[in-house]
Amino acid sequence: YGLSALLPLIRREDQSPDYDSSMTLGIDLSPVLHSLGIPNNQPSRNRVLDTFQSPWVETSRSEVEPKFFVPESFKNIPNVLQSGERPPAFNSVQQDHAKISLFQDETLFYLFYKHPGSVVQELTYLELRKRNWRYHKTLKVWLTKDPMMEPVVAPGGASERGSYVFFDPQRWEKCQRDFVLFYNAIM
Amino acid sequence: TNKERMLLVFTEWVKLLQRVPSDDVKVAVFISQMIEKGVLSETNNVIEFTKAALELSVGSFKESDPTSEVFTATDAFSKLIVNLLVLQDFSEVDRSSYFKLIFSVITFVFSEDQGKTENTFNERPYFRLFSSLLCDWEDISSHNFVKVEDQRCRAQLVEFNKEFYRVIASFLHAYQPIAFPGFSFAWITLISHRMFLPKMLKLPEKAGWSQLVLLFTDLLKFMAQYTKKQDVPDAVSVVYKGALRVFLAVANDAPEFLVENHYELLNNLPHVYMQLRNVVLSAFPKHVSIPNPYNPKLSIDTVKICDQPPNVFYDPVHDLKTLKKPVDNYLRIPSASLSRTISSNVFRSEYEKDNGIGFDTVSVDVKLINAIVLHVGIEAALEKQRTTANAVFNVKSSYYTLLADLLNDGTTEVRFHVVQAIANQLRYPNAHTQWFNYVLKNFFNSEEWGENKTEIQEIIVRTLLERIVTNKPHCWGIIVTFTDLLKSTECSLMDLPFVKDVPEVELIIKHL
Amino acid sequence: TMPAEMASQLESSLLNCPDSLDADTPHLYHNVLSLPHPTSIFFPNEP
Repeated sequence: YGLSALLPLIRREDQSPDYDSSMTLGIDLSPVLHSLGIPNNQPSRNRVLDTFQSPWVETSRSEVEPKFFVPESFKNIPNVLQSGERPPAFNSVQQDHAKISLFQDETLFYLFYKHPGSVVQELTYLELRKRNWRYHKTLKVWLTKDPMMEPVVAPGGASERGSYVFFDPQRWEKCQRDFVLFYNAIM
Repeated sequence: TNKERMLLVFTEWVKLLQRVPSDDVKVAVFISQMIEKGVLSETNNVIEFTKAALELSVGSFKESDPTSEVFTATDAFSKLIVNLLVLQDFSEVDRSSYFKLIFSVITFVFSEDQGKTENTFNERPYFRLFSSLLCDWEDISSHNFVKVEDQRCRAQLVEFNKEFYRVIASFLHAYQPIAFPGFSFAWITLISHRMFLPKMLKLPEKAGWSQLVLLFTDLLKFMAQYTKKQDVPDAVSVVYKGALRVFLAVANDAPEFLVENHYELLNNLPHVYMQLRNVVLSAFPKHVSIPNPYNPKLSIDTVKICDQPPNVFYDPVHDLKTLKKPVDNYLRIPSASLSRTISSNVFRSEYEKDNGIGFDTVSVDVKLINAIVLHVGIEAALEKQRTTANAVFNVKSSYYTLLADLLNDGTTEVRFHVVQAIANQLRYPNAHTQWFNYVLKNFFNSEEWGENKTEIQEIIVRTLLERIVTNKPHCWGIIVTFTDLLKSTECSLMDLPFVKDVPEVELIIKHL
Repeated sequence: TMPAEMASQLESSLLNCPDSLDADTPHLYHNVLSLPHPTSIFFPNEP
């Protein structure tokens, strides 16, 4: 019950056989807290249990839908996008083009990423192109020229270096980056 | 057969839910027709239907292509249960009994499946059912069931809501890892589920707390039972990691749960989990501002918030057993005979194995000692509020002498566990921390121990040190108390023989 | 010591441990916003 009982814990050489030190002395909790969304070892303003994915990091591969409430006034709004009583649908590239042009850039990005292999993905692609956004085939993100800067075309004409505004779908925001753009990479 | 007909109805239900949104009127009509046609008219039918639907859901999970939607039937079954709870008229049977009946049948099917399949049992469809139930209930219950138009029904459901979670909690207790090890990981995921744990933590009047403590105790007991000092099985080590993360999340969101339940949680926390113990004990209520414990000028007696006793959810007086009267009588009027009664009744009738740092067995009733110590602290803080600080910050007060007598009359083992129990109260700045700081400092410097002084001092130093050498977090009260000992002019820690005897410890103390 | 049978069931539970996808909110009915359409192979093909 005395101090010598602590020796196996603190003496480096003796550490392995007697106790599992990850449980006794424990570990640095900063990465664990970080994985929970609690920054800097301080209590977070966020309630992390409300979006808790799993007790283990390894099984927390995706976000889980938290509780949310949709007020009645947000639902069944008639005649959105002049579609009459039924909610708007985007089933025809020719017919639904006009509706798509009413959306803001962020809405177009949302529809593009949310509905793969659909008419609406195609429609949003066409509309974003009209607004001078280009889709990068390998990065799978949209970008547009920064109006404040003229890019410099490389000799050979295969690429240009310039300042672009990217839309980051992970952080859901536009961000400016200097970038070397290869023309065959965009569409 | 009846079963086949029920399966047909359930299959139709599954198909319906894939074709219409769950708030479509056709869903309510389906339920209404089910009831009209007597599909669930009697208890036996409810049992048979539940059994059939669950067996089909689990079967369909097992047979589905793992890359496709494997939980369609399970999710549909969850929605059925929620709809039955919301849409039926419960004038003859109460909702709670109905829900318990369904859950009992689920448990029966689960347990049979577990028994039959043993090592090939797959917990996932059962997990999914409970998870989806929690999600679907959250959906209908949000904003006090505002989606339910019938006001009378809505009022009933608001009333029933906490019962819903309490029933789930009570069944989760039955599914605990010691009972169903093949469900352990699903179970831990369920007790920490985003639609369960925060709800239980926040039910009005702390209505979910007792059951949560019970569930956390189930988890801790399981870990305690199978954590060997050496050679922790990998799976148990993973359980520990998950438990740690859950406790950290609770400490962030609802530290008051840990603050108010520290006594019960620690009664079941294996001694070897020193960091986890610190996580529980270093929780402090939101909005409490903690002065820097490393400030050398800090004096605990000038910390204003030490006027406040901490809330204790479960009164340890219930655990005093036959010692309740002697303890309370002693606190009122101390006497040697009462003290002897207390000291001689803290032992167990047989040895128990324990995972301690430096010990393998325990012959004292540690829970009883914890109860005595906390009870005395609670009473001392109350006395201070009723009368004056001098009444309890006084080595002649009965509060102090009761604990001192335990040390004086006790074996080394008793002394150790009493000091540990005191250290468990050295938490964030509050009235208990302040009083026990006083007690421990005086114990350390006291001359009343005679030849036992060195032993008692060593136990105190060991107890404090073991809570500081761990990785963070560290309890405010422990740091402040240890600092007080380090600063003490009455006795230099560095001069103590037991410190000098262990160079590593001497070095640490010198460093500190 | 953990009985062998219990240890093996615990292991099996670990292997089948539910993940965040298992815990996600169920959605049986999917409202189709638009019809399927062959889009570029370079577009993201998962939502």
